[in-house]
Amino acid sequence: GVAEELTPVLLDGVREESLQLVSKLKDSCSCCAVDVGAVWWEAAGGRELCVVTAGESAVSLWRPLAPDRWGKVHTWQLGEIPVIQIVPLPDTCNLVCIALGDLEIGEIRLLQISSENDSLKQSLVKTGNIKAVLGLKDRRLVSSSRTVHEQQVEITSLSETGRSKGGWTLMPPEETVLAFAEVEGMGDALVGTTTVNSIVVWNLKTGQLLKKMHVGYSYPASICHRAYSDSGLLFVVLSHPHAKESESCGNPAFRVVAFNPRTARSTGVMFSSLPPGLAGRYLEGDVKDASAAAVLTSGAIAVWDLLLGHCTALLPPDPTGSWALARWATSSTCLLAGQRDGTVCLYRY
Amino acid sequence: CSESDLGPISLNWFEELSAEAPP
Repeated sequence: GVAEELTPVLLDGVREESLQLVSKLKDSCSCCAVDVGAVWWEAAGGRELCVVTAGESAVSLWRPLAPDRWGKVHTWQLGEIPVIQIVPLPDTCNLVCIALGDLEIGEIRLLQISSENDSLKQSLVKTGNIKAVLGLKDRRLVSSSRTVHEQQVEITSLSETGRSKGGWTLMPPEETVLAFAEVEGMGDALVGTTTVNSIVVWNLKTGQLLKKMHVGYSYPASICHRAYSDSGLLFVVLSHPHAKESESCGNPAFRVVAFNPRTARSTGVMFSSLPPGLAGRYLEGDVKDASAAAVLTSGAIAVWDLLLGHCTALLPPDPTGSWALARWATSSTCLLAGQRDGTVCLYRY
Repeated sequence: CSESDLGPISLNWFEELSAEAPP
């Protein structure tokens, strides 16, 4: 019924063929999937792009066996603490980072294969009441954690073999940081979004908190996904899980906002709203380059071109189940779409 | 967006803010 309801929207300028199904991974264990991601993995046959699927108590690595066939090659069994998310680590190979916890992240772990005896290895990177974590370039992790009295924003540096090489702290803002994004093209700049809807900017090298800028009250609890600097302005891609529908902007899922870090003034550059007539709201999403994908409460996945503000593709709920996860692989040419039963579909975009 | 909306823009904002912010 839901699929039929969506058909008129597909005919109204949104092309389903923008997403071509390449292959499907079907997990035989019917465990509940919590996250999916892509990772480079080097084996005897060379380096290849593999898929990582995470259930609450196990994380599996899948490698391509044929163009349309994938095989599960390794499964790490975790302990009693459930897996919450996969933490992508850019520019790394043979390394999977995961966050575990109950209501919030309590542990960050690395999963590997031992080079000595090919056994599956797990190592603990960090514990605490962790609110947000992001994998950065050059094998670093940034995390925000909270005690009753204070917040700590910490960088952890990892060796090539995944050992923790220590770290340093960044000056925390007063309010809790909920998400981070590296500023592309600026090696030492990092931004974060906070509980009171501010954007904070750090110098990663010195740990200085450089600026705090308010996003505005219309879009509470904004989450930053991507940031880049151009012509003296800081552009930030935000999602708005709690935004209210308005006449001028419809039901916004993503927004590109330009900030002048010198004056802390900002202006909205582009809205990416749900296509008119499409039921549901933004649930969760992922951004890569100028492409954004989101799971909607209706069980559909929508894809936008952030520069045009256009919804470019829509995957209606699969007849066998609703979509629950949407992640870009290492580039925005490949979308991983996951269902709660562990089925993952790879789409070429 | 125009400079009047956002105030004076600097191409070196990151270096300038790093020099001004407390260490």
